[in-house]
Amino acid sequence: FSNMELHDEL
Amino acid sequence: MNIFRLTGDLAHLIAIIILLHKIWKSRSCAGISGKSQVLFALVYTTRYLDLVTSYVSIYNTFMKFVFLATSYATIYLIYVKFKATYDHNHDTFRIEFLILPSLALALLINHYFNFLEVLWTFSIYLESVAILPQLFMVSKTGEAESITSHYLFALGSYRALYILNWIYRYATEGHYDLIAIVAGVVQTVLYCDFFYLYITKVLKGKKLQLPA
Repeated sequence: FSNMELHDEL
Repeated sequence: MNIFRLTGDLAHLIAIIILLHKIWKSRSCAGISGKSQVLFALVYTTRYLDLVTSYVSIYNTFMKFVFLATSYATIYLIYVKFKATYDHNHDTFRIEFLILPSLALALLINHYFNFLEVLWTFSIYLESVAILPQLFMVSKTGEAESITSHYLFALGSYRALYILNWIYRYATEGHYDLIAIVAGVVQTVLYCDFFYLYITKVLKGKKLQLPA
């Protein structure tokens, strides 16, 4: 899980 | 974005609007668990703090504001405006037994350990059990108004549709988030007995009677 991966789901 | 997530978000929005509309129109929150609504507001607040740090899309930002605004509006109606109709005696689930374990688990199992991410993880775990006070209240009162069961059906369907979305995203993008998936499966399983009653009873025009 990359540190910068943002959560794109609600 | 895919059709499963879109219909899931729509079902979620419909559930929230059904509830808000029911309380507003009937000017009563009888049969509604204020505790579950408090948990949902806590879920959205801790999950959508990233509104200030990251931008995904106008849709994402817009829906986050809608979920935040409607969840606090629902709490206001239950605990302030129509508090005389709030059923204290049946809304007795100890939500600290849901909040504290969710927080502890979020501190232990998360994707990476920083403030926003732990809160996001906490919101995922808490959301999976946030409906328990409402289901507990329905089982205590032994029944639910049909509109409340429509609300529960839409709310339960939203995360079930998200499971299809996660399968789709894994198949097409190879993307998956195990924390969200496991919590989402738990959340959907909690609705299963309700789904069964809803389909076998409510859709046949009968009242939703839970074996007390």
